[in-house]
Amino acid sequence: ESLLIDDEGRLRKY
Amino acid sequence: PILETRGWILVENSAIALKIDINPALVSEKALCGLIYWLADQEGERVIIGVCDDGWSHEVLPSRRLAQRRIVELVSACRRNRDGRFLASSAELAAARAAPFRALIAECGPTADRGRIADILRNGLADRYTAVRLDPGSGELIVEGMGEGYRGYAAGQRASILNGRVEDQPDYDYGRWVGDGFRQVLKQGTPLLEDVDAIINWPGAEPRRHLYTRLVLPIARKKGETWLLSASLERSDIDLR
Repeated sequence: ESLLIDDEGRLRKY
Repeated sequence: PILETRGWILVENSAIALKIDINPALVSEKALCGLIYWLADQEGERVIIGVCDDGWSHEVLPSRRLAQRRIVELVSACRRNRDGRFLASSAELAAARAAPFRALIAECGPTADRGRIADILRNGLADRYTAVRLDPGSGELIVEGMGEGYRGYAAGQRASILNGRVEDQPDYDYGRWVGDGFRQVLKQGTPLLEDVDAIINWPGAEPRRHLYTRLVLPIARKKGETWLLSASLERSDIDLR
């Protein structure tokens, strides 16, 4: 599973 | 594209390795912390790091610890390079072709008149302005309006900035620096007037030096909303380097 870490450090589903 | 322009990080725990795609020039401190936590939570050691820097290259590291060290090293190297790109010093109203700025400060008081403010922005400040609203839920600063006088933005870039966070400029470092100015005014409640000497990297173009005086000020609130306005004048006589 791929995830994105945004600029606030939060994990988001990709 | 979001990795190339915003500094987000893509991570994946696959059967072969942990994969990390990162743009070390743009990544924020919080994203980097998020990545370190994510790495600590994973099992498996082998890490493939995809690095975005004028295209993508890949490195394979035998352990999470070495991967973490390598990523911090990549990011630090980029930070050193961008130090000093954005310089500012307090400007004197008298020295900064002051009339339109002074008029704007006077107009943005409790009896703010939208029409008169628009007139000053268009005729006195070459339509170089950004209007920003504080979103009370998220604490984000949202760009609600932007003049057409800014040079350097392609039409599509301008559209993508509107309704987005003030930090999400085509040059993300510059966006964060601009956002810091707005937040300073938000915190102090008093206008900020400063001379700026900034080297801005628009995607697809050579870095370019921009010299201007900028005024950031709170606009009278209505219905409990918080708005800030930034306006600027280009000036060739600024040199902070």
